[in-house]
Amino acid sequence: RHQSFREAFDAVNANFQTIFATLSDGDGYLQLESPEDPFAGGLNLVAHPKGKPVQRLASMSGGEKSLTALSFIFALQRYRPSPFYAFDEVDMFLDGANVERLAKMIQQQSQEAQFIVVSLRRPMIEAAQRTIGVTQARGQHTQVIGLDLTAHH
Amino acid sequence: RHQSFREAFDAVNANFQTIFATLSDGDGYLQLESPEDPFAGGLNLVAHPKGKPVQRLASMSGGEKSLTALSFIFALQRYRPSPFYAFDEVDMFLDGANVERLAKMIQQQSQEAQFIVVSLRRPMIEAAQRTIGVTQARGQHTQVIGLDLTAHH
Amino acid sequence: MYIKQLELTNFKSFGGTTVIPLLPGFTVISGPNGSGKSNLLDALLFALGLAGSKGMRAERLPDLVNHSQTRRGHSVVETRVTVTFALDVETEWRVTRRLRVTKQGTYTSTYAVNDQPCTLNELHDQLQAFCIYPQGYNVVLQGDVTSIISMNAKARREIIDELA
Amino acid sequence: MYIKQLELTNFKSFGGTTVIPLLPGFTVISGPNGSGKSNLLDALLFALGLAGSKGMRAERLPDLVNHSQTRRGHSVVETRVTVTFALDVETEWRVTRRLRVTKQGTYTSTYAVNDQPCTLNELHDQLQAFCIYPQGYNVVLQGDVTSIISMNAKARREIIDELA
Ligand SMILES: Nc1ncnc2c1ncn2[C@@H]1O[C@H](COP(=O)(O)OP(=O)(O)OP(=O)(O)O)[C@@H](O)[C@H]1O
Ligand SMILES: Nc1ncnc2c1ncn2[C@@H]1O[C@H](COP(=O)(O)OP(=O)(O)OP(=O)(O)O)[C@@H](O)[C@H]1O
Ligand SMILES: [Mg+2]
Ligand SMILES: [Mg+2]
Repeated sequence: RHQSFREAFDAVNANFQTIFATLSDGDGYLQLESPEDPFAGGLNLVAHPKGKPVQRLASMSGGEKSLTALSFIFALQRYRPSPFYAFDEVDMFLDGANVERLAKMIQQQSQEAQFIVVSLRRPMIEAAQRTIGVTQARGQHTQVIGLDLTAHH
Repeated sequence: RHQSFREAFDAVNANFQTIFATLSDGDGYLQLESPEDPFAGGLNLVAHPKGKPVQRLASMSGGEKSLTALSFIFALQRYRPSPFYAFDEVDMFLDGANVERLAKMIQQQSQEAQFIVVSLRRPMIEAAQRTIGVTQARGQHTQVIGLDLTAHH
Repeated sequence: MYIKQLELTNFKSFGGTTVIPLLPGFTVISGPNGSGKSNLLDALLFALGLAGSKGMRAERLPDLVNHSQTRRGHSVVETRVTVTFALDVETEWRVTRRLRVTKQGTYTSTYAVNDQPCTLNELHDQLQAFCIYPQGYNVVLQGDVTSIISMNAKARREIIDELA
Repeated sequence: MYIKQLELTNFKSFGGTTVIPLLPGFTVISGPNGSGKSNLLDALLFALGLAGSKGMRAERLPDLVNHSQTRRGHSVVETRVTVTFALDVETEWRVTRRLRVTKQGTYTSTYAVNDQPCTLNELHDQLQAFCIYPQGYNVVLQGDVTSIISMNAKARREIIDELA
């Protein structure tokens, strides 16, 4: 049990470091509260966005926290790759430049897996290969519109 | 105590109904869990966005919930008007059209009180009379830039 | 392998039958607040048995049936979602879940793979073979990013335990 | 009445002294993630005594002093925030809060109105006269909207109790 946890932790940690560096151009790593006996403690996400001192999640800004959490989610996904992923407005805390960076990463990953991303942000919508629009007129059911399946990239 | 609660509740409820109708073009009201003895129960926000059946907060979408909560905050503010208000990214859940509607409401209210609004969304930035930009280069302190104090409206 | 099509019948805000073709690669779903975007992801969770009613923002499973159905007074109302995967150019793999609710509020929920009935455990075993796991963060819901930030350190470590 | 100027000295990510003139009406603050926007609102909460350290996302009050100060090894470091209100065209009303932290980590926090020392209660009484209350939702922080949605019904009713 320790063995398989150790292996999973090391792989996810390595993923986290690479992904965090790409998404926010800083350094980050996963830190176990008790490295000798992992099951006795928890796990912290430690990261320092570009040029700042190392900090724990609690003292980061809203956007910095969400980039750190997203890097952790991507790191878990990379350890056990799956054929599809669906995201629901994970870009809501990010400024325009960070939305673009996240969209670029999804573009790269979408060559290996299918990504279905719900978003209201323009840089994300523009980066996708295609957009499915949904709408709901007064009191009606949800309609799916604009199924523009012609890839525009 | 009952008397002054009753008076505050009725006023905030009336404000909530008008504000919710403006922000999301539907009907909403405040509902006491035990109207005879308000202190024995809690308060629910009940609203039906345009053309939908009446629903409690729990079954609304992310954006519908945040418009309902924002209407409640505005209703409280209107009961005890103050000279200034500061908002920190309250528009993050909203789609473009709802950000514009919220921005319009803030524009109106800003004739009676000062509004300082932190936002990353373009419709909000465009609606303001002026924008203060902040930035932080690698490892430096926060710099305040672009103090464009010439009103552009 | 990718999801080739979603078919929803009377699921949440989707009345009647709605068919949504999908392509591999990067697809965005956009639209106004409250129009049904998150409901579409809930349909995916429902059909693949990846979340309970709470995870689909419903108090009880019967709340998932489109309201206009329940209001019509039928003795049994039903919602159904089918997810069609393309395993390769010629082979498809279809998962269907059907929820029937009586007027008294009792319900039955059944799963089927390629129209053959199966249990949730059998479905999960087959999904696992395709590397689709309930705890693998295949579907990241509105609010999951915030919950990773606010959960305690022990709960965060347990996420890796489950994947190990 | 409106806030005419904010002056921050060594407060969180603002090093040295930063003066920010403000005008009445509608002002937006924008900038990249992590650049210091929310810290500016924290400065307002700090000076007017509207929130404790938790409300300003600091574990303890001494964490509010700009890190580059604490690292320089001074025996006492200080952060100061002054909020200048324009009561009318000619009259100003200034509130200043100063936090001094020794190397051992002990600290003193003092308030002053127009440079005359006062207690937090005296400050709150004067703020109340201008209709600025701690529970009046003058400052809506990142996450307050979500907490109104997720709080229980009783806590929501108590918001009105406090205003009554
Ligand atoms: N069983 C049901 N029958 C009909 N409508 C339903 C049912 N369950 C939920 N809804 C409605 O679906 C709507 C929510 O849809 P959803 O959460 O998918 O919106 P969304 O597009 O994700 O919006 P946002 O951008 O605000 O997150 C709500 O208005 C809700 O009332
Ligand atoms: N005492 C301090 N000294 C120096 N820097 C600090 C101090 N306290 C907090 N910070 C830094 O300030 C930054 C956060 O700033 P803030 O929360 O204001 O960002 P923001 O502009 O609101 O970003 P977002 O758009 O992501 O919400 C963090 O990176 C944090 O490390
Ligand atoms: Mg949604
Ligand atoms: Mg912020």
